[in-house]
Amino acid sequence: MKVWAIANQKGGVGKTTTTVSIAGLLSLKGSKTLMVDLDPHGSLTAYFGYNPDKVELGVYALFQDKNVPMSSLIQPTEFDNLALLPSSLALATVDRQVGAQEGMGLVIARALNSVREEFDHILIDCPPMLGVAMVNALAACTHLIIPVQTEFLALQGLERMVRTLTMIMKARNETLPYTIVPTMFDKRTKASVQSLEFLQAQYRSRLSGALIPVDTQFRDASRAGVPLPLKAPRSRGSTAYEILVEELLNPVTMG
Amino acid sequence: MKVWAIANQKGGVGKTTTTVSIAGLLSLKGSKTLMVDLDPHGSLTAYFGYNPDKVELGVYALFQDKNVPMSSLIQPTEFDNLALLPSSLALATVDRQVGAQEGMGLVIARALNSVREEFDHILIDCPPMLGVAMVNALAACTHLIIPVQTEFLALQGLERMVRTLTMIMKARNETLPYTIVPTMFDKRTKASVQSLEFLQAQYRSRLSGALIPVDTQFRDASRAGVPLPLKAPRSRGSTAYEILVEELLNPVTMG
Ligand SMILES: Nc1ncnc2c1ncn2[C@@H]1O[C@H](COP(=O)(O)OP(=O)(O)OP(=O)(O)O)[C@@H](O)[C@H]1O
Ligand SMILES: Nc1ncnc2c1ncn2[C@@H]1O[C@H](COP(=O)(O)OP(=O)(O)OP(=O)(O)O)[C@@H](O)[C@H]1O
Ligand SMILES: [Mg+2]
Ligand SMILES: [Mg+2]
Repeated sequence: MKVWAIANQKGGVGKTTTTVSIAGLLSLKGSKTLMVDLDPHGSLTAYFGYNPDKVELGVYALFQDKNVPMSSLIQPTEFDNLALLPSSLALATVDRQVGAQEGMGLVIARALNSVREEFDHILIDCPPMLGVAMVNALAACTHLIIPVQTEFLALQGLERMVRTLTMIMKARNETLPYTIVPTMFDKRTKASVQSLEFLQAQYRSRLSGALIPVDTQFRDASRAGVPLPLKAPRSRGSTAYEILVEELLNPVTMG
Repeated sequence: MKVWAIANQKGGVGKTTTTVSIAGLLSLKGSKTLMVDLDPHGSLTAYFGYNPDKVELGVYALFQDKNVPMSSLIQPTEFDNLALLPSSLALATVDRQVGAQEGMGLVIARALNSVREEFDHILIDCPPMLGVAMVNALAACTHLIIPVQTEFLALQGLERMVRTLTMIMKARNETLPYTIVPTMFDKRTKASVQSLEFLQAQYRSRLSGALIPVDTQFRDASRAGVPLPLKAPRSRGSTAYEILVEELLNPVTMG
């Protein structure tokens, strides 16, 4: 079972869109796929038609009672091979409540381990902050995916964030493989082209060969609650994510 | 002195861009303006050329020692009438460290009160989460600005967030005036047009008349570290923010 965490402290860079697109493609290939929503704002949960307000037992329940069965938390989606562990609002309080307690960094890793026979791939969508949820995602994943918008504000702090993430992993005596995915690329904007050049120079070995373009069909897909690869498989956005999935499944092909 | 907080739990909706654009316009009008960066990721700080990594005394110092003088924290920018209280990385730990302590919701309000003679307007840029920083911003501000991207994922949770924000204010026996600002509007995308129609129907009295369009010049401005109204005053983006500033300065013209 592979577990991919999709994380970036910068907001709005395409974390949820990347999670949904990869999960959609994997489910089409027949892979039993689980999506986990660790963002208290619940974009991923809302994308698939659930209301984070109304979710009684969501991922937060795992932080309150480690023995709550995953089977009571995991929800179906209308798509074959695609299930969801929804977020709940209370997740916004987890840092204040459990932040200082021992062992709260392994809650998600333990819970996902208990379902390793049921799923081939698990994708964890992270909130835009470095907190308890992110630490849990890093501990639970086998590979980290960092979407980075190709523009100046999104490049700020990338270096620092990568350092912080690798520091968290070092404390666990592990090195975590990560891939940086350039998103919302717009070849007509100088700032976008120069940002890509910066990423190619600074992160050559970690940068995905997949370049996700600006594609307005992502907005339509999220309105319809359908992953873009299922709604418009030949769209520019979907084709770009196919390259990423190919790389992730066959690491040798990377840049 | 007016204090405006710019907040939304959803990431990437244009909080920092709104803060910078309004601050730029106010400084051009001769208003002594302070920008406060409450986001540990430090986009606002980086926008004006400071490295959040290297900031020794940033806004976090106020949470550690309430008596630290603001004069030792406030930094100049290269623009007249525009100063910055920078973020620092340690701000990411404030929820875990002080979240449960009494009275930590008024740290920023107290600090801004101490400089009320020096500034005409203060703008607080918030992180994409509902935590201690946001509670401080709500307590310190006289008006709340909520940028909302005109697309489905950004509309999700808006209702809930507005309810949460007004609940936090009620606990202080106050009603907080707020304005919703539609951002990144793209009239060519059905999803964008329908999102705007939804906002007009649901939030009529709170919705700004200013409709911020998608404008690639924002990316160039952030790369140059210059507020768009100073770099390209006749751009679509800058003109739209002028309407917003006009409304905020003369509330009678709204909605
Ligand atoms: N390649 C793309 N082209 C155009 N729009 C995109 C693209 N990727 C994402 N978007 C849009 O950009 C917005 C932000 O994307 P998304 O919500 O996935 O980011 P995020 O990083 O998950 O945000 P948050 O920090 O709030 O979790 C959404 O409206 C989404 O539809
Ligand atoms: N009207 C607009 N048109 C085009 N691009 C925009 C517009 N407003 C903001 N942007 C761009 O969108 C990106 C996100 O904006 P910004 O960083 O201001 O959002 P934010 O809400 O502050 O994000 P965070 O949640 O990380 O704090 C930036 O690259 C910015 O340049
Ligand atoms: Mg998201
Ligand atoms: Mg911001």
